[in-house]
Amino acid sequence: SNQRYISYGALSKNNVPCSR
Amino acid sequence: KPCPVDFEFMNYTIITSRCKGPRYPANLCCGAFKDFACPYNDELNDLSNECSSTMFSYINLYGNYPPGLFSSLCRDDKIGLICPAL
Repeated sequence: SNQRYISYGALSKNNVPCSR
Repeated sequence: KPCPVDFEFMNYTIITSRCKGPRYPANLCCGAFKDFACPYNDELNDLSNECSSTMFSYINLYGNYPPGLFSSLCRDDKIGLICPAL
């Protein structure tokens, strides 16, 4: 079965309000 | 690359009604976050678009959450936050 998940890479976007 | 999901006008009360300060309990906040975000996991995991940055901007805006709350609070598996099965 395909386990869905939110990657930590996506979650890390919570750290950086103004990423560049 | 723009995000194909429009996060601007979504209903964030699924998160803001359950994840509240000052304690921000991890079980409530991370559960609420996954309930909101998991339907869009494919788009959010695609780091070539702006989806996750945009989504967190609006989550923090509507919930007035401290920066990095969810990334510091939520841990599941080594691969990421596990979403419930459809």
